[in-house]
Amino acid sequence: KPESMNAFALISRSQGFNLGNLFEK
Amino acid sequence: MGCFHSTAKRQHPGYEDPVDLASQTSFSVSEVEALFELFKSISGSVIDDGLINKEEFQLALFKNQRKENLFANRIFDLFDVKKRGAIDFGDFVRALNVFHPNIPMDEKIDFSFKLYDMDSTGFIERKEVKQMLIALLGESEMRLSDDIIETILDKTFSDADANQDGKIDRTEWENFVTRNPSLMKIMTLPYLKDITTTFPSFVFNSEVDDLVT
Repeated sequence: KPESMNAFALISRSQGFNLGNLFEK
Repeated sequence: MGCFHSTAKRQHPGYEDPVDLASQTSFSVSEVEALFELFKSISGSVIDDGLINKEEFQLALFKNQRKENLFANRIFDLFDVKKRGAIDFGDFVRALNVFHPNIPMDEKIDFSFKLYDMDSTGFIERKEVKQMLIALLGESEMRLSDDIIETILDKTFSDADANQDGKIDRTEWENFVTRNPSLMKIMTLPYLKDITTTFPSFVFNSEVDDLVT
């Protein structure tokens, strides 16, 4: 996939960036 | 509901009036009060001092697994605008506001640029991106050789670094994410449109007589 050659697309998958987790009880 | 006058102000040193916070953000007063319910649960998870420290932030993000994570640290540092190692309620609401679906893309692009500009030089440098890629590999099952990492960096910088000086400036970043809008997905949290139903207990603690929705 082209995304796999985009460093930022890979990095943005980090759980550390997933702020949605703050809202899940 | 004024009779509830909770002890929020005394227990939370950074507590700010929900009406003021609503006027500064895309949140309604009710939504700010619902965010206070979330804030209380996170800020009281380790030390009940009315502030969110880094450990509490990471516990909330990783659902009670104690993890050291470069990216969560970076988000924490950007939320901690007063640079005191803790997030107060005002910081929390104003930082989350950037992730609101109604906030202009330009503000989101600014925040995302700061997120990746880890050492705050005004540029996203290749060495920072490499450090983040290695950190990502460390937290996932993905295994990539150094050659492959360098190839990914070459490709990324040939796309993003228009003047090919080895670093991405704010304008180059804006052009790059405009061409790759999926990179901005992490900057919008649909949850923020639904917080009063996620945290309905705010109604019992409200200090505002007429709730504005």
